[in-house]
Amino acid sequence: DSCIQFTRHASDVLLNLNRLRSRDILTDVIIVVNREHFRAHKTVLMACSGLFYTIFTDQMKCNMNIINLDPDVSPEGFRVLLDFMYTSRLSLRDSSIMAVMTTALYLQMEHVVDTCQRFLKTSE
Amino acid sequence: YEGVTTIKEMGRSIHEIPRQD
Repeated sequence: DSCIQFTRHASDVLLNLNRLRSRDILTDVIIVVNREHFRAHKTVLMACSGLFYTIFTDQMKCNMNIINLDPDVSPEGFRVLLDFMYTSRLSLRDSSIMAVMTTALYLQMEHVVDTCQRFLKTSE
Repeated sequence: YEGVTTIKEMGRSIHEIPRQD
């Protein structure tokens, strides 16, 4: 018996999901962050964020298609993390790293928080 | 996949969705 493992399958799937997002195909939720609107796929959000997993597995909330985040959340931080969810690439600038970390903490994305903290330590 | 020979394929695995139609 044999099997063929397509080593780049995960990144090919993620690229296609991001293409669907950018063309607004089958997006099923709008995340509102301080009046900025971000369209996305619930399944991708809940696969990447503990907060969205909790929201969309809650019978009372799973059918919501507009979610307003806490007013303290930064739109720039959320944009960086949403792009990360769909690309695996986390862009870090001096001007936004704290907003990204705070937003990641809020979204319950602990691995991103840990990595940002290690990045900060090494860059100090 | 214990005991199964695994061949690694480095090429693209699925179609690529275009940026726009």
